[in-house]
Amino acid sequence: MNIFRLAGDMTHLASVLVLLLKIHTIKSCAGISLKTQELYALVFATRYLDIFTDFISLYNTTMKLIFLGSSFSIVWYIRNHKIVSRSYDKSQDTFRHYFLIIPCLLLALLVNEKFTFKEVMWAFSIYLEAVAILPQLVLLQRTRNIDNLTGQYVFLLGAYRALYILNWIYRYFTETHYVHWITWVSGLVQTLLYADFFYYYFESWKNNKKLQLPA
Amino acid sequence: LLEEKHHDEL
Repeated sequence: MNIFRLAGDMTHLASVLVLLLKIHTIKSCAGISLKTQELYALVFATRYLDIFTDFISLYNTTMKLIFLGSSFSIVWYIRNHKIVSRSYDKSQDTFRHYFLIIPCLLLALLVNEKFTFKEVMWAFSIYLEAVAILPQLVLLQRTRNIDNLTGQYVFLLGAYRALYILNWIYRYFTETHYVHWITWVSGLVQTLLYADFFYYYFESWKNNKKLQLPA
Repeated sequence: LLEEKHHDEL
């Protein structure tokens, strides 16, 4: 475990906490894409199939449980909680899941580390995570007033991905045989998707103005 | 041979 990896995981954890804070305390999910949250739940469910079979470390297992538990509870809150679900604007969140799920599944069947159920599901989860933010980014563009917590949530998610890239660079130079093309290419694509958002996030921060993405 | 730790990232 290196500092970039730990910082990346902590940033990821922070993004989840920010979202849970918004949902639990403010009882609102305004500006949050349920589609993206459902895709994340699917990402973790398919990636962590090894949770009970391969023990890596207590840290690893704990984090997996946190990401699984939080992603499914966020989806539950947005869909079913009496007050929270009222702030969900379905008409704005129109992205179709299967536009992302089907190509990722096909790609995972073609490009994987090993042609086994677990490995294909793992590759699928990596590809799906790379594009899962798209419904959220589309929703942000449609939202005239992006509240601070939503902006911070997306920023933290993007920062987590950028830190993972630094982690891979570090590991490549410090470990022997550390080469993972599937995660590297998908991770790079995923981080690039945030580039536009980052630009406007920093602009709004620099000029002390409310975040707004051009339509 | 040590078995490679598979997918140790989250």
